[in-house]
Amino acid sequence: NPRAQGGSEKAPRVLAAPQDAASELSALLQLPRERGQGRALVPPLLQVLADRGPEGWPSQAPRLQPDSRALRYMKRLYRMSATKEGIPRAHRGPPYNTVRLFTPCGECGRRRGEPATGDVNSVDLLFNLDRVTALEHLLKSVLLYSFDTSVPTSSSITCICHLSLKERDFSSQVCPNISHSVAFSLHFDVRKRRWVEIDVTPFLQPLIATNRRNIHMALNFTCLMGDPQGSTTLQNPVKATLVPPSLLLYLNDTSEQAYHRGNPLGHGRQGAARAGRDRGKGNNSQGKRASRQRR
Amino acid sequence: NENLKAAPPTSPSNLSDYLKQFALPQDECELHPFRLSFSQLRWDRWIVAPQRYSPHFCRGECPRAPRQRYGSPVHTLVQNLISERLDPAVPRPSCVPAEYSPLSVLTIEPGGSIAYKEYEDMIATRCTCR
Repeated sequence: NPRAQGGSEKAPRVLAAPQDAASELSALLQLPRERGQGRALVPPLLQVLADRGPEGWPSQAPRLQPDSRALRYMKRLYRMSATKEGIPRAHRGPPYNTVRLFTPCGECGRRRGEPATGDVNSVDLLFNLDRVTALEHLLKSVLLYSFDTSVPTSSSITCICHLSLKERDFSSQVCPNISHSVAFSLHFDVRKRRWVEIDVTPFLQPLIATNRRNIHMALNFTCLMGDPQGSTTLQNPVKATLVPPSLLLYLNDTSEQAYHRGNPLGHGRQGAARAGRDRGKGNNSQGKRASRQRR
Repeated sequence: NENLKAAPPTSPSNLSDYLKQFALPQDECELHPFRLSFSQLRWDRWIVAPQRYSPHFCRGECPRAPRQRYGSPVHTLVQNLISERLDPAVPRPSCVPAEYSPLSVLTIEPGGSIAYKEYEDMIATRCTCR
């Protein structure tokens, strides 16, 4: 009985915002420009959206549409991360509450689509990460590759890759210098989804931690069909063109408006009083222990 | 006990009126579902998911003794008494959300990047009188 538990819920008679309420709701969200009480009344998501528009209004201008493959990947991530109602699911792995996908915004050197030398593919990638805020801490970063349809779905592919980070100085015309590089091999089976993720966290974490927001990388790779560990020999270089990869960042947003898993003052805010009492008990026992140790 | 001592003896004809003050209000404080779609706000250009958002809301009257039913703090009962007996200018407790759920949102950012974010306290799930 939810009433006995202090709740107050009943079978819903669903109300929906009528069409003509849209203008009224939009008017309600037309906040005064100065920060203060008005903005404090607006839910955090709506406040974020309002902040993005020019002069504080929700922007109605069309936005640059992302790559369709990237959008498909993120929709899939959304379905795995949240219910149909939009409630975050519990998930394994890093405790992220933010995931950002960036497509390369420009290239230095070889142009996209330029024929590779032999079987070696080479691509320069420049990512602008201005959308990452100072309160978003990097947990994991991934280069996300997708294959075009010419690669058979049952293929086993081995790639030998060379990844290097380049310093990018927009104020200078001097060519970028290579700051860090590594070579590695990657083996994967091309399945139905045709996505390959390459973890580049060790490369990017120092840069993002120091608030570097323009990431310039060069990636050279050669991909061959076959599995060096298995019975098949490496042969038949993969001629399929790899779409320049996207950069996926798994982040922990430490701001107040973000959802924090495992926070007793977070989800539902139901544990606020309980957490306070529990913390009180814990502090007493810890305080006694600390006091004993000091003595 | 205080009411019994202070109130005058009730006659049978006044008993129902007397008991009404202890009854639960007809339109009691409850959680009401409410659903909207971002297309109604013309925000579906950059909010890819969810298609609909159900924040819900709380509405209704609060009883004189809300503590057991709504888990209200003792202060709520005290404020109720103050409003009723000492100073009507002191507002009576209101029906407000007590618990919330977070919401995951997928948006298209300026510049064409895509962001998945989880926001705190976006959906009311329980009401209280406070």
